[in-house]
Amino acid sequence: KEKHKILHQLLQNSTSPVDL
Amino acid sequence: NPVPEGCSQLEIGHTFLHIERITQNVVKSHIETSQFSTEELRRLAWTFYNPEETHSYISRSAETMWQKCAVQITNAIQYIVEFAKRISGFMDLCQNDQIILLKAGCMDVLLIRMCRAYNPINNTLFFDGKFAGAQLFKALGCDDLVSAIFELAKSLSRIQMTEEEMALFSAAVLLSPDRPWLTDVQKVQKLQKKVYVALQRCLQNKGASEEKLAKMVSKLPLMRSICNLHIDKLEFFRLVHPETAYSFPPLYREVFSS
Repeated sequence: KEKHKILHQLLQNSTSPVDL
Repeated sequence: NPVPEGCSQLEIGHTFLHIERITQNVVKSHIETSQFSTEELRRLAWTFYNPEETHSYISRSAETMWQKCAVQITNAIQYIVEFAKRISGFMDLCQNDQIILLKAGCMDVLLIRMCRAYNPINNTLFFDGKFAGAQLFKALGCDDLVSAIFELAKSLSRIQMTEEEMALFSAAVLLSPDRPWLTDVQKVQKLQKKVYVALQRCLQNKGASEEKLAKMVSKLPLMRSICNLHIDKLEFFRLVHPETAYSFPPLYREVFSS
């Protein structure tokens, strides 16, 4: 999980760069 | 088409509706997560780097240029992750498989999306706010990779995919069940099949020839070789400039680490 921390976060986040 | 044996009109109606829903979902996701709209790109189509600006890119150090490109790629990847998340069924896969598909397929999707940002008239690609020729990327020290990317952009733009076709093709490539280490291959296979059926349907509706899908699929080996070449170049860069490579955006490092 640590190895793909950012990907995990992006997949779990409901807000995305697209919405910002 | 004649009704297949054992298949009622109602069942066919359901299937048709289902395919229609998949198409709508994938196309909507693609449009919502496109970094630049087609109108925007059309408006900027004649904004080029002038010779002085091009020269300033060429005379940068390899490290500066790699950093610049890593940031641009990372931005694009964030939009692709969002595209994947919005495809019905993707978030129902286990997180391990979601990550495997994204790591293996986001560069392919980026390459497909790239043909929207390609101007075939003067062989330029949209990069960092303006259209750039291949020579602008000289400082990277990867002429073979850069020319392969421009070659792919040219051949993809010749196919003249519509936004719908591009959306469905991107989703189908992202949902490739042949990626190593997937836990639920069948689930991915099912999703990809549905997207391919939707793509076929979309091509038929537009009266496109059977060849168009074959042409799209025929670009996959070149796309895969570009992805591999990018990894090779990155590995080499990492050996020569480990500190710069370590300062690349964390998402870029995560996606392209072995």
